[in-house]
Amino acid sequence: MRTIAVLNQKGGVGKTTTVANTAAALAMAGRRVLVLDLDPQAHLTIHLGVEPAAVSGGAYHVMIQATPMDQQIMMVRPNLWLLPANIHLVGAEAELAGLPERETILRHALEAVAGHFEYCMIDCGPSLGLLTLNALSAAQEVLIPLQPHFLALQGFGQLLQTIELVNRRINPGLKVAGILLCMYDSRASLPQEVKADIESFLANARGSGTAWADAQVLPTHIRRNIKLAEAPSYGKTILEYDPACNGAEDYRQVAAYLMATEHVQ
Amino acid sequence: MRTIAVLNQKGGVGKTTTVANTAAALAMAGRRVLVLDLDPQAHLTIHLGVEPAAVSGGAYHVMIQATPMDQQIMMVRPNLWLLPANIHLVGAEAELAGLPERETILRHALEAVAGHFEYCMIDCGPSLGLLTLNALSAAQEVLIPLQPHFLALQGFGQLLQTIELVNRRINPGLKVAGILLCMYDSRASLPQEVKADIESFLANARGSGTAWADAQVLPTHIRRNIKLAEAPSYGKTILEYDPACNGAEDYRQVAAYLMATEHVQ
Ligand SMILES: Nc1ncnc2c1ncn2[C@@H]1O[C@H](COP(=O)(O)OP(=O)(O)OP(=O)(O)O)[C@@H](O)[C@H]1O
Ligand SMILES: Nc1ncnc2c1ncn2[C@@H]1O[C@H](COP(=O)(O)OP(=O)(O)OP(=O)(O)O)[C@@H](O)[C@H]1O
Ligand SMILES: [Mg+2]
Ligand SMILES: [Mg+2]
Repeated sequence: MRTIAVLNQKGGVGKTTTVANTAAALAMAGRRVLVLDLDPQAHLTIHLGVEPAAVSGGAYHVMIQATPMDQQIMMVRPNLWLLPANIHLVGAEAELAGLPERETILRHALEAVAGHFEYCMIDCGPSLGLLTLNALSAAQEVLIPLQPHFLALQGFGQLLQTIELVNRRINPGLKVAGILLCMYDSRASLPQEVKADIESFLANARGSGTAWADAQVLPTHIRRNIKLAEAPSYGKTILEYDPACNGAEDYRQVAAYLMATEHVQ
Repeated sequence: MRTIAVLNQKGGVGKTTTVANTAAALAMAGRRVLVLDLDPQAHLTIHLGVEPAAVSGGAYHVMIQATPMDQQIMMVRPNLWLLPANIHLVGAEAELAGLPERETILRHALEAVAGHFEYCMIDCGPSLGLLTLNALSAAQEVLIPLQPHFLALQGFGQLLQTIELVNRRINPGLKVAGILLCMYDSRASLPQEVKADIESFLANARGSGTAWADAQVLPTHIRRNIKLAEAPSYGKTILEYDPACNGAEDYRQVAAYLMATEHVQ
């Protein structure tokens, strides 16, 4: 099972939108996909049309009460299964801190279902705490959604350092698969400048042996498109809400990129 | 000193942009303004042109080592002073947890400088942890920047509950001053719908005795404007970077709104 953590501690950059819509596109293309909502905000759960208050267990039970993963996941679309979140996850960071092997709880929980799915995508909240560390320990790849803005670039170095630390200490196979530019406003020059910045940084990292040595900016970027912000209010993916819009096209391209790089795994 | 916490745990909604530019507009109008960077990302510090790595003490020293506030603030523009942040603030949440009266450390630290300033605006990070609780204990008002998107609305109830809790337990004078709609894309219908949702919610709260009973959506909203995202990369406020653009106009309006409601204090 190809496990991808979708992560950026900067808030509001498109993590949840990327997991919901990329996973939906992969599922529509016939891949069996599991998505995990590891964000106490439970936005991925909401985006896929599930009411967090109606979730009795979910991610909290798997992480804190060692409930088996296959008892807590639910099929939300054909080929698409969700481990939902609810408000109890807010307390998980503090409760995890007191558990032995607190960073690898998710990795072990996923082992039981790895044979049933081809992809697992993990939506993380805007932090680098224990929930996120669990995602990084369980994943083989990290996809970094990035808003092409100056302030959004500031934490990029810290994010890479955290991934490198996890790679060295807990999960030697972890690598940065790619950087996905989101909310790309092609009328302005700023996104181009930020893209050029990132690409030259990554070019310098080639052969450095770091977790991002092979990373690249995905050839596809996600254009700013208000329909992507409307879809979650109906509990729909963009592919259901408006399959012909830019947002749907862009996320189908992201799924195609992932399917084209399956052999690299 | 009118102390306003600028807060929304949803990330990337315009908190830092609002503090930097509103404070700058107030300072240009002749008010003496202090801004506090309580976000470990140190984005307010960066936005105002200060390099976090060059900050030897800052908010961390005031919060954790009880260094007097007036020793750590720096004048960054005429009438505008900053308590900068640096990377050490990342550890502050955990270190605060072990201190007595951990929620009111900032309130006491601000008492020493309250006579020197007419406004204090506090930039919070995307969380409801101890740094944010300190801001809520020290403030009399909360300004909530909100992106008029469905997902951004989800945490709104939790945010109000947290403010209410602080009002009842630690700071009885705390109230929600207003909700500022940011990144408003007037071509779409979603912002109008979200605005109507919020306004009807607040209308129902009138007379309820809650901390948000008198809150309203500010008559001004901040239009989406790429120049607001460009200005931080030069360490400039929007008023310096492009004083004639929509962003500068909108934030001058916000400052005018605050100055017009000074008597209400
Ligand atoms: N390409 C886009 N165009 C327009 N709006 C978008 C786009 N991508 C995401 N959005 C909207 O922007 C907001 C932020 O996106 P999203 O919630 O996916 O970010 P996030 O990184 O998951 O945020 P958080 O850090 O809070 O988890 C949401 O309201 C979403 O609907
Ligand atoms: N009205 C606007 N139009 C266009 N871009 C904006 C606007 N307001 C803010 N931005 C940009 O959007 C991004 C998010 O804004 P900002 O950093 O102020 O949000 P925040 O709530 O402080 O984020 P965080 O939760 O990470 O602290 C930044 O890159 C900023 O430059
Ligand atoms: Mg999210
Ligand atoms: Mg900020």
